[in-house]
Amino acid sequence: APNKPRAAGAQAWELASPELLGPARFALEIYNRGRAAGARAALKAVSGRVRRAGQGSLYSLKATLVEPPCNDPTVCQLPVSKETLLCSFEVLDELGKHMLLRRDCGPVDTKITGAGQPRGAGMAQIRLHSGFNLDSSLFQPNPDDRNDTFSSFLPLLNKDPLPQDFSVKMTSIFKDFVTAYNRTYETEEEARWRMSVFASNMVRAQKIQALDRGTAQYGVTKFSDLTEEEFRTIYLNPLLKEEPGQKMPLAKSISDL
Amino acid sequence: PPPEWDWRSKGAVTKVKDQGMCGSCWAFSVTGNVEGQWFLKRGALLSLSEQELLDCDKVDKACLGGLPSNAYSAIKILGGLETEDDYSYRGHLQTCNFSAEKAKVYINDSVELSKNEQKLAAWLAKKGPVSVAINAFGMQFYRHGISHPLRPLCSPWLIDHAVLLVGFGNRSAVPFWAIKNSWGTDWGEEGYYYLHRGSGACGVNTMASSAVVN
Repeated sequence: APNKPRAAGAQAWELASPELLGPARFALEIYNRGRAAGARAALKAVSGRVRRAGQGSLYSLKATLVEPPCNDPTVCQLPVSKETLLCSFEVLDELGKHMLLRRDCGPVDTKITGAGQPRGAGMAQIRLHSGFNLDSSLFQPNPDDRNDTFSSFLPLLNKDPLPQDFSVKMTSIFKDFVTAYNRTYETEEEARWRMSVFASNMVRAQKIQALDRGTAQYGVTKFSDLTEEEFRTIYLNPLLKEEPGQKMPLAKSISDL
Repeated sequence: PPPEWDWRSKGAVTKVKDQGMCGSCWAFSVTGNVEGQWFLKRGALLSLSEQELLDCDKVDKACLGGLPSNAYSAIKILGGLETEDDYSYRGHLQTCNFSAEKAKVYINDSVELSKNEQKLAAWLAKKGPVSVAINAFGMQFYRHGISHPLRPLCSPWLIDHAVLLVGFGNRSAVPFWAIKNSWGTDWGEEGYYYLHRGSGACGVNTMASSAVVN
Protein backbone atom coordinates (compact mmCIF):
# COMPACT_ATOMS: atom_id res chain seq x y z
CA ALA A 1 0.00 0.00 0.00
CA PRO A 2 1.30 3.49 -0.72
CA ASN A 3 3.28 4.72 2.26
CA LYS A 4 2.22 8.32 1.54
CA PRO A 5 -1.09 9.57 2.94
CA ARG A 6 -3.77 9.08 0.32
CA ALA A 7 -4.62 12.44 -1.30
CA ALA A 8 -8.38 13.16 -1.09
CA GLY A 9 -10.15 12.13 -4.25
CA ALA A 10 -7.01 11.09 -6.15
CA GLN A 11 -5.57 7.62 -6.42
CA ALA A 12 -2.17 7.87 -4.83
CA TRP A 13 0.23 5.56 -6.53
CA GLU A 14 3.48 4.64 -4.98
CA LEU A 15 6.34 5.62 -7.28
CA ALA A 16 8.23 2.75 -8.74
CA SER A 17 10.31 1.04 -6.11
CA PRO A 18 12.90 -1.64 -6.75
CA GLU A 19 10.41 -4.22 -5.50
CA LEU A 20 8.03 -3.37 -8.34
CA LEU A 21 10.65 -3.65 -11.04
CA GLY A 22 10.93 -7.43 -10.72
CA PRO A 23 7.25 -8.15 -11.41
CA ALA A 24 7.19 -5.36 -13.98
CA ARG A 25 10.06 -6.90 -15.89
CA PHE A 26 8.29 -10.27 -15.71
CA ALA A 27 5.12 -8.73 -17.15
CA LEU A 28 7.14 -7.01 -19.89
CA GLU A 29 8.83 -10.29 -20.73
CA ILE A 30 5.44 -11.91 -21.19
CA TYR A 31 4.23 -8.90 -23.19
CA ASN A 32 7.23 -9.14 -25.52
CA ARG A 33 7.09 -12.91 -25.85
CA GLY A 34 7.66 -14.01 -29.42
CA ARG A 35 8.87 -10.62 -30.65
CA ALA A 36 12.15 -10.06 -32.45
CA ALA A 37 14.77 -8.06 -30.58
CA GLY A 38 14.14 -4.81 -32.46
CA ALA A 39 10.39 -5.05 -32.14
CA ARG A 40 10.10 -5.26 -28.39
CA ALA A 41 8.38 -2.68 -26.24
CA ALA A 42 10.49 -1.01 -23.56
CA LEU A 43 9.46 -0.20 -19.99
CA LYS A 44 9.44 3.53 -19.49
CA ALA A 45 7.88 3.90 -16.05
CA VAL A 46 6.08 1.74 -13.53
CA SER A 47 4.19 2.39 -10.36
CA GLY A 48 1.65 0.46 -8.40
CA ARG A 49 1.02 -1.30 -5.17
CA VAL A 50 1.56 -4.70 -3.64
CA ARG A 51 -0.73 -6.73 -1.48
CA ARG A 52 0.52 -9.68 0.51
CA ALA A 53 -1.51 -12.80 1.32
CA GLY A 54 -0.09 -16.00 2.76
CA GLN A 55 3.17 -16.75 1.03
CA GLY A 56 2.31 -14.70 -2.01
CA SER A 57 2.25 -11.09 -3.11
CA LEU A 58 -0.18 -9.60 -5.61
CA TYR A 59 1.29 -6.68 -7.53
CA SER A 60 -1.10 -4.26 -9.24
CA LEU A 61 1.11 -2.31 -11.61
CA LYS A 62 0.69 0.67 -13.90
CA ALA A 63 3.38 0.61 -16.51
CA THR A 64 4.16 2.93 -19.38
CA LEU A 65 5.59 1.03 -22.31
CA VAL A 66 7.11 2.46 -25.44
CA GLU A 67 6.55 0.49 -28.61
CA PRO A 68 9.35 0.94 -31.16
CA PRO A 69 8.44 2.53 -34.52
CA CYS A 70 7.29 0.01 -37.08
CA ASN A 71 8.21 0.32 -40.73
CA ASP A 72 8.11 -3.33 -41.61
CA PRO A 73 5.03 -3.89 -43.79
CA THR A 74 5.02 -7.54 -42.80
CA VAL A 75 4.37 -6.48 -39.22
CA CYS A 76 2.23 -3.35 -39.50
CA GLN A 77 0.16 -2.42 -42.56
CA LEU A 78 0.97 1.26 -42.20
CA PRO A 79 4.19 2.71 -40.79
CA VAL A 80 3.66 3.46 -37.13
CA SER A 81 5.74 5.95 -35.25
CA LYS A 82 6.89 5.28 -31.72
CA GLU A 83 3.86 4.70 -29.56
CA THR A 84 3.35 5.02 -25.81
CA LEU A 85 1.12 2.51 -24.12
CA LEU A 86 -0.32 2.46 -20.68
CA CYS A 87 -0.69 -1.02 -19.25
CA SER A 88 -2.16 -2.34 -16.05
CA PHE A 89 -0.67 -5.65 -14.98
CA GLU A 90 -1.51 -7.97 -12.11
CA VAL A 91 1.39 -10.19 -11.16
CA LEU A 92 1.09 -12.89 -8.51
CA ASP A 93 4.40 -13.76 -6.88
CA GLU A 94 4.40 -16.97 -4.88
CA LEU A 95 7.80 -17.84 -3.39
CA GLY A 96 9.58 -16.22 -6.29
CA LYS A 97 7.38 -17.81 -8.93
CA HIS A 98 5.59 -15.12 -10.95
CA MET A 99 2.20 -15.51 -12.60
CA LEU A 100 0.67 -12.83 -14.85
CA LEU A 101 -2.98 -12.75 -13.85
CA ARG A 102 -4.09 -9.74 -15.83
CA ARG A 103 -2.88 -7.50 -18.62
CA ASP A 104 -4.72 -4.44 -19.97
CA CYS A 105 -2.90 -2.20 -22.41
CA GLY A 106 -3.97 0.70 -24.53
CA PRO A 107 -2.47 3.70 -26.25
CA VAL A 108 -2.54 6.66 -23.94
CA ASP A 109 -2.90 10.40 -24.40
CA THR A 110 0.03 11.34 -22.34
CA LYS A 111 -1.54 14.46 -20.92
CA ILE A 112 -1.28 13.84 -17.22
CA THR A 113 -4.17 15.66 -15.52
CA GLY A 114 -2.95 17.54 -12.47
CA ALA A 115 0.15 18.35 -14.49
CA GLY A 116 2.74 20.30 -12.63
CA GLN A 117 2.44 18.07 -9.62
CA PRO A 118 5.90 17.80 -8.08
CA ARG A 119 7.38 14.51 -9.27
CA GLY A 120 7.98 13.46 -5.71
CA ALA A 121 4.24 13.61 -4.96
CA GLY A 122 3.84 10.29 -6.78
CA MET A 123 0.24 11.20 -7.51
CA ALA A 124 -1.15 11.14 -10.97
CA GLN A 125 -4.55 10.74 -12.51
CA ILE A 126 -3.84 9.08 -15.83
CA ARG A 127 -6.73 8.74 -18.22
CA LEU A 128 -6.73 5.89 -20.67
CA HIS A 129 -7.18 6.77 -24.31
CA SER A 130 -10.52 5.01 -24.25
CA GLY A 131 -11.86 7.53 -21.78
CA PHE A 132 -12.62 5.49 -18.64
CA ASN A 133 -10.43 6.15 -15.72
CA LEU A 134 -7.60 3.95 -14.61
CA ASP A 135 -9.19 2.46 -11.54
CA SER A 136 -12.21 1.13 -13.30
CA SER A 137 -10.01 -0.32 -16.05
CA LEU A 138 -8.12 -2.28 -13.42
CA PHE A 139 -11.27 -4.16 -12.51
CA GLN A 140 -13.14 -4.18 -15.75
CA PRO A 141 -12.63 -7.32 -17.80
CA ASN A 142 -10.32 -6.61 -20.67
CA PRO A 143 -12.58 -5.44 -23.59
CA ASP A 144 -11.25 -8.15 -25.86
CA ASP A 145 -12.20 -10.67 -23.19
CA ARG A 146 -15.73 -10.27 -24.42
CA ASN A 147 -14.74 -11.64 -27.77
CA ASP A 148 -13.30 -14.86 -26.56
CA THR A 149 -14.98 -18.16 -25.81
CA PHE A 150 -15.44 -17.04 -22.29
CA SER A 151 -17.79 -14.15 -23.01
CA SER A 152 -20.86 -16.21 -22.12
CA PHE A 153 -19.44 -16.57 -18.69
CA LEU A 154 -18.60 -12.96 -17.82
CA PRO A 155 -22.14 -11.56 -17.49
CA LEU A 156 -22.89 -14.32 -14.96
CA LEU A 157 -20.40 -12.84 -12.59
CA ASN A 158 -22.47 -9.71 -12.08
CA LYS A 159 -25.23 -11.87 -10.61
CA ASP A 160 -22.85 -13.36 -8.07
CA PRO A 161 -22.75 -11.93 -4.59
CA LEU A 162 -18.97 -11.92 -4.94
CA PRO A 163 -17.24 -8.56 -4.46
CA GLN A 164 -16.36 -7.07 -7.80
CA ASP A 165 -12.59 -7.35 -7.71
CA PHE A 166 -12.61 -10.92 -6.42
CA SER A 167 -14.85 -12.17 -9.17
CA VAL A 168 -12.94 -10.29 -11.85
CA LYS A 169 -9.65 -11.62 -10.62
CA MET A 170 -11.02 -15.12 -10.34
CA THR A 171 -12.39 -14.76 -13.87
CA SER A 172 -8.95 -13.93 -15.09
CA ILE A 173 -7.36 -16.92 -13.40
CA PHE A 174 -10.19 -19.23 -14.43
CA LYS A 175 -9.92 -17.94 -18.01
CA ASP A 176 -6.24 -18.83 -18.02
CA PHE A 177 -7.15 -22.28 -16.68
CA VAL A 178 -9.76 -22.79 -19.42
CA THR A 179 -7.23 -21.78 -22.04
CA ALA A 180 -4.34 -23.74 -20.60
CA TYR A 181 -6.30 -26.98 -20.31
CA ASN A 182 -8.50 -26.43 -23.34
CA ARG A 183 -11.73 -26.71 -21.38
CA THR A 184 -15.11 -26.28 -23.07
CA TYR A 185 -18.36 -26.26 -21.14
CA GLU A 186 -21.72 -27.17 -22.65
CA THR A 187 -23.80 -24.38 -21.19
CA GLU A 188 -23.47 -21.10 -19.32
CA GLU A 189 -24.82 -22.89 -16.29
CA GLU A 190 -22.05 -25.46 -16.52
CA ALA A 191 -19.43 -22.72 -16.96
CA ARG A 192 -20.87 -20.90 -13.93
CA TRP A 193 -20.84 -24.07 -11.87
CA ARG A 194 -17.27 -24.94 -12.89
CA MET A 195 -16.14 -21.42 -12.07
CA SER A 196 -17.52 -21.68 -8.56
CA VAL A 197 -15.94 -25.12 -8.10
CA PHE A 198 -12.67 -23.66 -9.35
CA ALA A 199 -12.86 -20.78 -6.90
CA SER A 200 -13.53 -23.01 -3.91
CA ASN A 201 -10.75 -25.35 -5.05
CA MET A 202 -8.36 -22.40 -5.03
CA VAL A 203 -9.24 -21.91 -1.37
CA ARG A 204 -8.80 -25.63 -0.66
CA ALA A 205 -5.41 -25.64 -2.36
CA GLN A 206 -4.31 -22.70 -0.23
CA LYS A 207 -5.34 -24.53 2.94
CA ILE A 208 -3.45 -27.66 1.84
CA GLN A 209 -0.49 -25.44 1.09
CA ALA A 210 -0.61 -23.85 4.51
CA LEU A 211 -0.67 -27.26 6.22
CA ASP A 212 2.11 -28.87 4.21
CA ARG A 213 5.44 -29.35 6.01
CA GLY A 214 7.42 -30.09 2.89
CA THR A 215 8.41 -27.92 -0.04
CA ALA A 216 5.43 -28.77 -2.22
CA GLN A 217 3.52 -26.11 -4.08
CA TYR A 218 -0.20 -26.54 -4.54
CA GLY A 219 -2.42 -24.51 -6.84
CA VAL A 220 -4.10 -24.71 -10.21
CA THR A 221 -3.85 -28.09 -11.92
CA LYS A 222 -5.81 -29.77 -14.68
CA PHE A 223 -8.16 -31.11 -12.01
CA SER A 224 -9.03 -27.68 -10.56
CA ASP A 225 -12.56 -27.57 -11.95
CA LEU A 226 -13.54 -30.91 -10.43
CA THR A 227 -15.21 -31.24 -7.07
CA GLU A 228 -13.39 -33.42 -4.55
CA GLU A 229 -16.11 -36.02 -5.00
CA GLU A 230 -15.75 -36.07 -8.79
CA PHE A 231 -11.98 -36.29 -8.53
CA ARG A 232 -12.14 -39.18 -6.09
CA THR A 233 -14.74 -41.06 -8.07
CA ILE A 234 -13.04 -40.69 -11.42
CA TYR A 235 -9.34 -40.90 -10.66
CA LEU A 236 -8.87 -42.68 -7.35
CA ASN A 237 -9.18 -46.28 -6.24
CA PRO A 238 -10.97 -46.82 -2.93
CA LEU A 239 -10.68 -50.63 -3.30
CA LEU A 240 -7.10 -50.32 -2.08
CA LYS A 241 -8.25 -49.68 1.46
CA GLU A 242 -11.34 -51.83 1.35
CA GLU A 243 -10.03 -55.18 0.22
CA PRO A 244 -7.07 -57.16 1.59
CA GLY A 245 -6.00 -58.54 -1.80
CA GLN A 246 -4.02 -61.71 -2.34
CA LYS A 247 -1.49 -62.70 0.27
CA MET A 248 2.06 -62.42 -1.07
CA PRO A 249 5.24 -63.82 0.49
CA LEU A 250 7.45 -61.23 2.18
CA ALA A 251 10.54 -60.43 0.12
CA LYS A 252 13.90 -61.05 1.74
CA SER A 253 15.51 -57.75 2.66
CA ILE A 254 18.70 -56.85 0.83
CA SER A 255 20.89 -57.54 3.87
CA ASP A 256 19.37 -61.03 4.14
CA LEU A 257 20.04 -61.59 0.44
CA PRO B 1 20.69 -47.89 0.90
CA PRO B 2 22.81 -45.49 -1.18
CA PRO B 3 22.14 -41.80 -0.47
CA GLU B 4 20.11 -41.52 -3.66
CA TRP B 5 18.92 -43.60 -6.57
CA ASP B 6 16.93 -43.00 -9.75
CA TRP B 7 15.90 -45.78 -12.13
CA ARG B 8 14.87 -43.21 -14.74
CA SER B 9 18.53 -42.45 -15.41
CA LYS B 10 19.24 -46.16 -15.74
CA GLY B 11 16.66 -46.82 -18.42
CA ALA B 12 14.31 -48.90 -16.30
CA VAL B 13 11.27 -46.60 -16.52
CA THR B 14 8.98 -46.00 -19.49
CA LYS B 15 7.41 -42.60 -20.20
CA VAL B 16 4.66 -41.23 -17.97
CA LYS B 17 1.27 -42.53 -19.07
CA ASP B 18 -2.25 -41.17 -18.56
CA GLN B 19 -5.03 -43.29 -17.08
CA GLY B 20 -7.62 -40.79 -18.27
CA MET B 21 -11.01 -40.65 -16.55
CA CYS B 22 -10.69 -44.16 -15.14
CA GLY B 23 -9.66 -45.48 -11.73
CA SER B 24 -7.03 -47.80 -13.25
CA CYS B 25 -4.00 -46.55 -11.31
CA TRP B 26 -3.53 -50.10 -9.94
CA ALA B 27 -2.85 -51.40 -13.45
CA PHE B 28 -0.32 -48.65 -14.20
CA SER B 29 1.46 -49.24 -10.91
CA VAL B 30 1.80 -52.96 -11.71
CA THR B 31 2.85 -52.59 -15.36
CA GLY B 32 5.44 -50.01 -14.26
CA ASN B 33 6.85 -52.49 -11.77
CA VAL B 34 6.87 -55.40 -14.25
CA GLU B 35 8.52 -53.18 -16.90
CA GLY B 36 11.31 -52.52 -14.40
CA GLN B 37 11.67 -56.16 -13.36
CA TRP B 38 11.81 -57.34 -16.97
CA PHE B 39 14.39 -54.67 -17.80
CA LEU B 40 16.61 -55.74 -14.92
CA LYS B 41 16.35 -59.46 -15.76
CA ARG B 42 16.25 -59.34 -19.56
CA GLY B 43 17.78 -55.95 -20.37
CA ALA B 44 14.81 -54.88 -22.51
CA LEU B 45 12.50 -52.00 -21.53
CA LEU B 46 9.05 -52.78 -22.91
CA SER B 47 5.95 -50.63 -22.40
CA LEU B 48 3.35 -53.08 -21.17
CA SER B 49 -0.42 -53.22 -21.51
CA GLU B 50 -2.69 -51.90 -18.74
CA GLN B 51 -5.75 -52.54 -20.93
CA GLU B 52 -5.07 -56.27 -20.76
CA LEU B 53 -5.37 -56.06 -16.98
CA LEU B 54 -8.53 -53.93 -17.18
CA ASP B 55 -10.20 -56.41 -19.54
CA CYS B 56 -8.82 -59.79 -18.43
CA ASP B 57 -8.14 -59.53 -14.68
CA LYS B 58 -11.56 -60.70 -13.53
CA VAL B 59 -10.81 -60.29 -9.83
CA ASP B 60 -10.23 -56.55 -10.09
CA LYS B 61 -12.74 -53.98 -11.20
CA ALA B 62 -11.13 -52.18 -14.14
CA CYS B 63 -11.98 -48.45 -13.86
CA LEU B 64 -13.63 -48.95 -10.51
CA GLY B 65 -10.35 -49.98 -8.95
CA GLY B 66 -8.16 -52.96 -8.25
CA LEU B 67 -5.29 -54.29 -6.17
CA PRO B 68 -1.73 -54.90 -7.32
CA SER B 69 -1.61 -58.27 -5.56
CA ASN B 70 -4.61 -59.45 -7.61
CA ALA B 71 -3.05 -58.10 -10.79
CA TYR B 72 0.20 -60.02 -10.31
CA SER B 73 -1.85 -63.15 -9.83
CA ALA B 74 -3.89 -62.45 -12.97
CA ILE B 75 -0.70 -61.97 -15.02
CA LYS B 76 0.60 -65.34 -13.82
CA ILE B 77 -2.70 -67.07 -14.62
CA LEU B 78 -3.09 -65.40 -18.01
CA GLY B 79 0.47 -66.32 -18.98
CA GLY B 80 2.05 -62.90 -19.23
CA LEU B 81 1.55 -59.37 -20.49
CA GLU B 82 1.28 -58.05 -24.02
CA THR B 83 2.94 -54.79 -24.95
CA GLU B 84 1.16 -51.43 -24.98
CA ASP B 85 1.41 -51.41 -28.77
CA ASP B 86 -0.19 -54.84 -29.15
CA TYR B 87 -2.95 -54.23 -26.60
CA SER B 88 -3.32 -50.48 -26.34
CA TYR B 89 -5.03 -48.45 -23.67
CA ARG B 90 -8.64 -47.38 -24.11
CA GLY B 91 -9.44 -46.18 -20.61
CA HIS B 92 -12.64 -48.21 -20.28
CA LEU B 93 -13.55 -51.88 -19.87
CA GLN B 94 -13.65 -53.99 -23.04
CA THR B 95 -13.99 -57.68 -23.77
CA CYS B 96 -10.79 -59.53 -22.92
CA ASN B 97 -8.71 -59.81 -26.07
CA PHE B 98 -5.57 -61.34 -24.61
CA SER B 99 -3.51 -63.63 -26.82
CA ALA B 100 -0.85 -65.76 -25.12
CA GLU B 101 1.14 -65.85 -28.35
CA LYS B 102 1.51 -62.13 -28.21
CA ALA B 103 2.60 -62.02 -24.57
CA LYS B 104 6.13 -60.59 -24.47
CA VAL B 105 6.68 -60.68 -20.74
CA TYR B 106 5.88 -63.14 -17.97
CA ILE B 107 6.33 -63.16 -14.18
CA ASN B 108 7.02 -66.06 -11.83
CA ASP B 109 5.70 -64.65 -8.59
CA SER B 110 5.10 -61.49 -6.58
CA VAL B 111 6.29 -60.39 -3.16
CA GLU B 112 5.29 -57.98 -0.42
CA LEU B 113 8.09 -55.62 0.61
CA SER B 114 9.20 -54.28 3.96
CA LYS B 115 7.31 -51.45 5.64
CA ASN B 116 10.66 -50.05 6.79
CA GLU B 117 11.48 -47.19 4.40
CA GLN B 118 15.20 -47.70 4.77
CA LYS B 119 14.88 -51.35 3.77
CA LEU B 120 12.47 -50.35 1.02
CA ALA B 121 15.02 -47.90 -0.39
CA ALA B 122 17.74 -50.56 -0.24
CA TRP B 123 15.48 -53.04 -2.03
CA LEU B 124 14.52 -50.51 -4.68
CA ALA B 125 18.13 -49.58 -5.40
CA LYS B 126 19.03 -53.25 -5.83
CA LYS B 127 15.92 -54.77 -7.41
CA GLY B 128 14.05 -52.05 -9.28
CA PRO B 129 11.01 -49.74 -9.16
CA VAL B 130 8.39 -50.64 -6.57
CA SER B 131 4.60 -50.65 -6.75
CA VAL B 132 3.11 -48.76 -3.81
CA ALA B 133 -0.26 -47.44 -2.73
CA ILE B 134 -0.76 -44.08 -1.01
CA ASN B 135 -3.35 -41.67 0.31
CA ALA B 136 -3.71 -39.13 -2.51
CA PHE B 137 -4.50 -36.24 -0.20
CA GLY B 138 -3.71 -32.91 -1.90
CA MET B 139 -2.62 -34.50 -5.16
CA GLN B 140 -5.56 -32.91 -6.98
CA PHE B 141 -3.76 -29.57 -6.59
CA TYR B 142 -0.13 -30.67 -6.44
CA ARG B 143 2.16 -28.68 -8.73
CA HIS B 144 5.75 -29.34 -7.66
CA GLY B 145 8.10 -29.83 -4.72
CA ILE B 146 8.19 -32.41 -1.94
CA SER B 147 4.80 -33.07 -0.41
CA HIS B 148 4.67 -33.66 3.34
CA PRO B 149 1.09 -33.34 4.58
CA LEU B 150 0.24 -33.53 8.26
CA ARG B 151 -0.33 -37.17 9.19
CA PRO B 152 -3.99 -36.84 10.19
CA LEU B 153 -4.72 -35.27 6.81
CA CYS B 154 -2.96 -38.01 4.88
CA SER B 155 -3.76 -41.06 6.95
CA PRO B 156 -2.13 -44.38 6.00
CA TRP B 157 -5.52 -45.95 6.70
CA LEU B 158 -7.16 -44.16 3.80
CA ILE B 159 -5.15 -45.47 0.87
CA ASP B 160 -6.78 -44.59 -2.46
CA HIS B 161 -4.14 -44.41 -5.15
CA ALA B 162 -1.50 -46.76 -6.59
CA VAL B 163 1.74 -45.42 -8.06
CA LEU B 164 5.35 -46.45 -8.71
CA LEU B 165 8.46 -45.60 -6.69
CA VAL B 166 11.28 -45.03 -9.18
CA GLY B 167 13.90 -43.45 -6.96
CA PHE B 168 14.77 -41.51 -3.85
CA GLY B 169 17.15 -38.79 -2.67
CA ASN B 170 17.32 -35.44 -0.88
CA ARG B 171 16.47 -31.93 -2.06
CA SER B 172 18.09 -29.30 0.18
CA ALA B 173 18.25 -31.90 2.94
CA VAL B 174 14.61 -32.89 2.55
CA PRO B 175 14.40 -36.66 1.88
CA PHE B 176 11.98 -37.67 -0.85
CA TRP B 177 10.59 -40.57 -2.85
CA ALA B 178 10.40 -39.94 -6.61
CA ILE B 179 7.02 -41.27 -7.67
CA LYS B 180 5.81 -41.99 -11.19
CA ASN B 181 2.11 -41.16 -11.42
CA SER B 182 -0.29 -42.01 -14.25
CA TRP B 183 -2.07 -38.69 -14.75
CA GLY B 184 -0.08 -37.53 -17.76
CA THR B 185 2.92 -35.26 -18.02
CA ASP B 186 0.79 -32.10 -17.63
CA TRP B 187 0.36 -32.80 -13.93
CA GLY B 188 2.93 -32.42 -11.17
CA GLU B 189 6.61 -32.35 -12.10
CA GLU B 190 6.20 -33.66 -15.68
CA GLY B 191 3.98 -36.39 -14.35
CA TYR B 192 6.04 -37.11 -11.24
CA TYR B 193 5.15 -36.62 -7.59
CA TYR B 194 7.70 -36.10 -4.83
CA LEU B 195 6.74 -37.31 -1.37
CA HIS B 196 8.58 -37.00 1.92
CA ARG B 197 10.63 -40.11 2.71
CA GLY B 198 11.21 -41.59 6.16
CA SER B 199 8.00 -40.55 7.91
CA GLY B 200 5.57 -43.04 6.43
CA ALA B 201 3.97 -40.07 4.67
CA CYS B 202 0.53 -40.87 3.26
CA GLY B 203 1.02 -44.59 3.86
CA VAL B 204 3.71 -44.92 1.19
CA ASN B 205 5.30 -47.85 3.07
CA THR B 206 2.13 -49.82 3.78
CA MET B 207 1.49 -51.69 0.50
CA ALA B 208 4.84 -51.92 -1.28
CA SER B 209 5.11 -54.89 -3.63
CA SER B 210 6.84 -56.24 -6.69
CA ALA B 211 6.59 -58.92 -9.31
CA VAL B 212 9.34 -61.54 -9.45
CA VAL B 213 10.98 -62.48 -12.75
CA ASN B 214 13.43 -65.37 -12.43
